[in-house]
Amino acid sequence: RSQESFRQRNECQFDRLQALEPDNRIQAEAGVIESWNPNHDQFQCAGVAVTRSTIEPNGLHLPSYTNTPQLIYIVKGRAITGTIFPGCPETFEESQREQGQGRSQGSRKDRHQRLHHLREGDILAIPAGVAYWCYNNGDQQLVSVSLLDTSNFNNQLDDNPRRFYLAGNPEDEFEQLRREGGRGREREGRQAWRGGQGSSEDYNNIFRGFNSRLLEEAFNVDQETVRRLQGQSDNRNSIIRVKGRLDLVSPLRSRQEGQREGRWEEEREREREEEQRRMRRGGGYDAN
Amino acid sequence: GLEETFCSLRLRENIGDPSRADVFTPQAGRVSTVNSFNLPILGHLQLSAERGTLYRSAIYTPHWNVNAHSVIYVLRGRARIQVVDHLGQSFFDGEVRQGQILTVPQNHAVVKQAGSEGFEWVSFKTNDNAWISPLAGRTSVIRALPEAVLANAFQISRDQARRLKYNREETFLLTSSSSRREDESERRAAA
Repeated sequence: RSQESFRQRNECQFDRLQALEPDNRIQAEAGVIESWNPNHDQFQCAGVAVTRSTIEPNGLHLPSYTNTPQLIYIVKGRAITGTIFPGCPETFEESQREQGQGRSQGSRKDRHQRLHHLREGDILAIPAGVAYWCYNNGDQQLVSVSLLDTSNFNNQLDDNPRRFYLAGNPEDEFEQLRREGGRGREREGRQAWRGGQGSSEDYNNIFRGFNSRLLEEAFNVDQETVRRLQGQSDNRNSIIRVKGRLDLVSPLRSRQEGQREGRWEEEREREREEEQRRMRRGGGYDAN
Repeated sequence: GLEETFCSLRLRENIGDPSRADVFTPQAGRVSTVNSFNLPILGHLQLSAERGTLYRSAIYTPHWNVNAHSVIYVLRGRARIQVVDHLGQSFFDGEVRQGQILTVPQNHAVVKQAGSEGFEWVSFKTNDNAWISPLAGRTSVIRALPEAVLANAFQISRDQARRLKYNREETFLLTSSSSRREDESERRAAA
């Protein structure tokens, strides 16, 4: 431990500070991820890495987790995000009543873990190793800045920030900087988003590294689903464009927030209509 | 006052006894865990351990260790283990056998499948309350994601997304179709 703190003190011995622009830019189907070189003295001294992501309306940042805790600040826009805590129940669920009589899997309604609504000014804390995804449900770009605390005691790997994707074939935003010694540059996205240049072999989601037969067994699904799970022939990178709108089980935003944006009445009306529709479908609520 | 605290600390916990299993699936195997909740001294050491048994061809669900490294020592039998890094590259893909050790770094995805004679192991974990995040099964990350996110992320239909979420009801010890087939043929032969 004493050696470690000596090393860190040494890394903080530099002559002057600099204001830094991002060094790396990854273009995806529906957004951009920019990152600052984590090997820069300032970041090494602080034991952190920083990224900035811009997600277009209706864009979805694919589920991923990092080896460090993260603090994310929403600079602009609004979003819905989901964090996945292993072992916790799926508490956002469509009610059994709406299923009617059907209990087969085909008619099973969706359930998932809690979602959070984000808006400008929000800070979101994500623990190390906890997966999360983010969807821009607003009508303007969603811009956020993330700090990855590489020196946090929860990170038992080395000081390199790493992002593990659960879907697609996205690039780790720091990997290229590590490989190329961190020279500043701007790149276009890989394959379709990069004019068909570059190799897709280096970047995969974590399912890709598993034997597909083993995954078929583990998930009890067919070969085609596993092929999709592994992101084979997926060139959309880390931020994808959602087809239509993302259909989620989620409560409306709070009254206070709705009022702030002058949309409360509109939402209340929608809520009332939805309630009436449910009543008509389900034949109303039963009395005890 | 040391004898009231450190001197009297319990230092021992048996995790080899099958009847003490924390997780048990009759067709797939069992797992016992010792951590700072059931052996408090581990809180000081910031370590924990897991003892597992997988029956023939059974699978320990693909998962990642959220907050610890895992050092696996093989007690008996063989297993195929795959470890995947953050680039989706296979970090290790091979068979481990009795007496061997394999280290699985924190956050790296891993899956184990027992060989034909089963597989027993003990894992030492570098956190007193180590937890895993399963990728398949009832408590998995896939199950916790909205169907719409799965459908868009993997470019699959809502039906496929539903199957992906719900086709496995076990928590993390999974039977394999090959072992089920072998069991059935053995039963038929015995009859």
